Amino acid sequence: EKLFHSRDHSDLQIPSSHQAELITDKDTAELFLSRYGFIRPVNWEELQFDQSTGISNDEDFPGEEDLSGIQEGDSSLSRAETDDDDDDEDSPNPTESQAFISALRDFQMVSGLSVTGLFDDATKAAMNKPRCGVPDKETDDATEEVHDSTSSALGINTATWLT
Amino acid sequence: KNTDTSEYSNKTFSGVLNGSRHVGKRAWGNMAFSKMVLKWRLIGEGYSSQLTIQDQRHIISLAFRMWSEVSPLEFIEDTSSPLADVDIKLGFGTGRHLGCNQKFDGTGREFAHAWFLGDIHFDDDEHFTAPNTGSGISLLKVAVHEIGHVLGLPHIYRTGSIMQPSYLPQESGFEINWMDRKSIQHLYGGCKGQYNTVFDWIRKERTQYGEVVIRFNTYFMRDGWYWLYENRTNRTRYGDPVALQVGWHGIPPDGVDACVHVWNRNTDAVYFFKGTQYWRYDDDNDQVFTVDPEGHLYPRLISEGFPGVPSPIDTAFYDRRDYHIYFFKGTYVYVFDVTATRVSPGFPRKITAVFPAVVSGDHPGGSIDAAYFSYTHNAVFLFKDTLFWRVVGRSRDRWRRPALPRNDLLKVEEQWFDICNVHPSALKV
Repeated sequence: EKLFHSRDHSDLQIPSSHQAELITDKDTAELFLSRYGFIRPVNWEELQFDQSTGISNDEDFPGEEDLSGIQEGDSSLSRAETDDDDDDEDSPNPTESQAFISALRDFQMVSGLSVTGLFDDATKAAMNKPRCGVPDKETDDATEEVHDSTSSALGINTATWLT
Repeated sequence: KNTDTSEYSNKTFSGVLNGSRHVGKRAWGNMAFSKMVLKWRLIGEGYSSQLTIQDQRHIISLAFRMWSEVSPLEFIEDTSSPLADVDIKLGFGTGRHLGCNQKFDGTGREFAHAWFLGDIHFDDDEHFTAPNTGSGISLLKVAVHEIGHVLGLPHIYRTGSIMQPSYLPQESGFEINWMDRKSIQHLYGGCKGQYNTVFDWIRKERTQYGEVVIRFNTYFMRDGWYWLYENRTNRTRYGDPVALQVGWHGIPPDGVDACVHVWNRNTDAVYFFKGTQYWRYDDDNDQVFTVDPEGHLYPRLISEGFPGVPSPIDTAFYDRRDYHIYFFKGTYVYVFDVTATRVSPGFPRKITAVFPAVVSGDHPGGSIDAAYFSYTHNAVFLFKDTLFWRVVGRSRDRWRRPALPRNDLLKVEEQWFDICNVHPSALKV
């Protein structure tokens, strides 16, 4: 079980390996924007089906835990080191940077933030909020006519959000 | 106006085709389920480790019901059919889960995901809680959001929308707001149907200062259910419909033909009519009278209490302006003088004669479903099927259009919103 001591489980302790990776820098922010379709629309429906058969509930966490130094009652586990190759990369492609900034601005706009194109603290906080896993921007195989009244009713800017 | 759902969306789906959900092209806001009754199941291998199974099923059932209350959709929990026959499957999982290609990210950020016309997965690494718990993530709110996706709604960036992508801590008693209702109704149409009766129930109350004030509430009744309609907010009370026997004790549980509230200086009596009988309601004790203060036993024959009025009737309403009850049966109307306790001379008369049409031919004719005097609109409405007619007022309408003869009919569309059925199995949720 996840460790707790209080009756109402309010002190539930989550192992760090079970925690979602926080959005802390531009790289993780770019992953976020990519995952939810801000950089390029996501074909969500095609991602639905797994090639494996049957239904499983396996847990799959990256890396191995460092088990040394664990004492009774110690719920903190060392976090698996992440491979960070950022320093070794060449200078970012200007086009890619532009795509990132554009995606960032889109995210800031729909999140009610100041649209600066800068990865600021407010944007970081917004990205780390609990959210639904469905992408915000999806592909559409067919070119379908979208009624402006529909888009308006759904709060979507047609030109920006739909193919 | 008789709103046909086929005008709302290009529905090319017919449920699940060949067991596959990968049914082709769609765009948010344009396509939807083509059937109105959908089955759901919380799969056994996908229970949460945080709430009891009963709580999980109850909360999810409530989430489906909330969508049912604002759309023509009905949802049934199906725990016995083959899985392939279940339209919406729900489950909890962590990391790689339930054969899903989209791995959950652990505690934090993603709390769930769903597929259009498909299934819903909840990340059990999140701290899901029951409604109004205060802490954690409300399972109810997340479920309502994900069901919205399954039904065809995208993320909506509108303050107050349940379809916002980010989770906002649940304020007490969150509900589906007006715009979200219109969004789902754009896909599935609005709610329509016939009513047995519609009436305003008037009551006296004392303010904190001892003043007597008159208040009223509007009720719509259909078969064994009823809704309280809140005129100021253009919607029904949250959580309605309610079974008749829950709110009105002693009246026929499968529905009534009419209800009238006779309210004047001398009389304050609520009557329910069904078949050849009628009941008087005891407001003080919230049940029908068995014996009223005048010594009458109930149920009582309509022919005894209202001599000259046939039974069964189609519907009736009390017009406080002239102290008459208007009884409708077939193509005739009987005007009953409550003071004289008899049908007024010259009646019955044809409905079309007493309430002539403004536009020739545009008239319910007869077999009225419900007749309703509205204190909100200070007007009489006649209901038939999914249509409404408004009787021209004696002052306001005729002041605007003096050529209108008194008591003529106008057609009124979409006056009352979101009076929606839920599946009978959801009545107790």
